[in-house]
Amino acid sequence: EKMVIKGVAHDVDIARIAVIGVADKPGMAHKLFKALADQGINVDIILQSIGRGGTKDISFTVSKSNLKQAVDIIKGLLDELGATDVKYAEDIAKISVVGAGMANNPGIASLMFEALAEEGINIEMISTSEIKISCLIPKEDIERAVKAVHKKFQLDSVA
Amino acid sequence: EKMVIKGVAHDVDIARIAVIGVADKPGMAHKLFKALADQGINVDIILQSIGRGGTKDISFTVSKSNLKQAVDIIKGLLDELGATDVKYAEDIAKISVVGAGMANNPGIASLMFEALAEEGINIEMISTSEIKISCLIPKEDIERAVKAVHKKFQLDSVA
Ligand SMILES: C[C@@H](O)[C@H](N)C(=O)O
Ligand SMILES: C[C@@H](O)[C@H](N)C(=O)O
Repeated sequence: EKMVIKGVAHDVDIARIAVIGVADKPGMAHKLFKALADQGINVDIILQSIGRGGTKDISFTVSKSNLKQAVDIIKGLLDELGATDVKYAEDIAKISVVGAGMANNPGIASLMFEALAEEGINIEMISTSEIKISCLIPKEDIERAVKAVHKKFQLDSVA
Repeated sequence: EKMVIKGVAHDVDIARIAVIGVADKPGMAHKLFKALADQGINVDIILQSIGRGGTKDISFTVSKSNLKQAVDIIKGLLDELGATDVKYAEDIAKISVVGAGMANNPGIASLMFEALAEEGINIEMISTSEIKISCLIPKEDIERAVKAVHKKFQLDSVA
């Protein structure tokens, strides 16, 4: 599939929450996201990667206005989830490369990471799909990041 | 945005690799994915979540046929990445709910996780985008999972 990068998107109205040490048994992810859905909390990215010692960390992003409520809901659930802690940060921003045919182009992710690396920008979280590669980075770096990624993919910088 | 679930997809030709304890400084993700791209290794999902102790675990999925080569490449890179280990598993499968307007429906993820929880199926990894929610689960549970998720979203089971 020919790689077609349509543009670069970014979002600064974002906060990330991580529930640390969730028991790795069926039903825990459901308990967490049902509690958030029941309160109408919109969740953007959900990430659960490899865990350590039989537990998993479940991270997700919400808008800044939902951060406090989401954290309060989780604090009330920590015992039921067998989790040890909830961590959050709002000094972050999301930058995404949007296109088609990503899945068959191993080089796209590498190029995006290269653009950020050359600017000395640290990648805090990564989430990908067929049509999009998203990175969470420090909020103060978002302008530089957008310019660097536009340049790397030779996109018209006015996109 | 009205939630429109188009279907349930699954993939059993998948293996997951996790690079454990990557140094959390600019350039590391680029080094890893450039090495894979240079060898033409197609990567599907990339996940980097919250880390522990100043390092991050970077997970990604490849086809089963690329597993051995990808692991060999990473083993040669562990020092440069400041990483401690590379772990992999191929007894997994991916199940995805595909639709539109996911991002504005906090209940979709919760419903998918509920379908898996009710079947006692453990979720190993989670990755989401606006149009898709994907879970890695034990390979032997994939048939039950597809049926349960179809039923939960009241989709025609023949999709
Ligand atoms: C950690 C959490 O995802 C758990 N494995 C579950 O299935 O709910
Ligand atoms: C861990 C890795 O993502 C690192 N933070 C980087 O920017 O490359």
